[in-house]
Amino acid sequence: SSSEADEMAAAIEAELNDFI
Amino acid sequence: TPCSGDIQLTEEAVRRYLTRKPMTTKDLLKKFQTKKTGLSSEQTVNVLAQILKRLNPDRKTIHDKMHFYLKE
Repeated sequence: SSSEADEMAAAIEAELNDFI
Repeated sequence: TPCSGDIQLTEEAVRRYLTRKPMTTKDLLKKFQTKKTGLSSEQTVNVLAQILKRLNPDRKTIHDKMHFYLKE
């Protein structure tokens, strides 16, 4: 579903922002 | 081929997409849907995050959304 994709995208971006 | 049903989430595949045009994280997730790759949602998140960390693409905001892109 698109809401699952939203959650996945948010998780990835959170991990990247921690990295930076 | 597009019909093979065997899409793989690899650094090379992500690099190819981001070199072609800027994409959001959701755009990338659409290219590597779990039903196409056979990975779980959690695996997809972990693998794609690792790939993006390695590629370290440039970012730009288009229509208020953050897009990643790579120069050739």
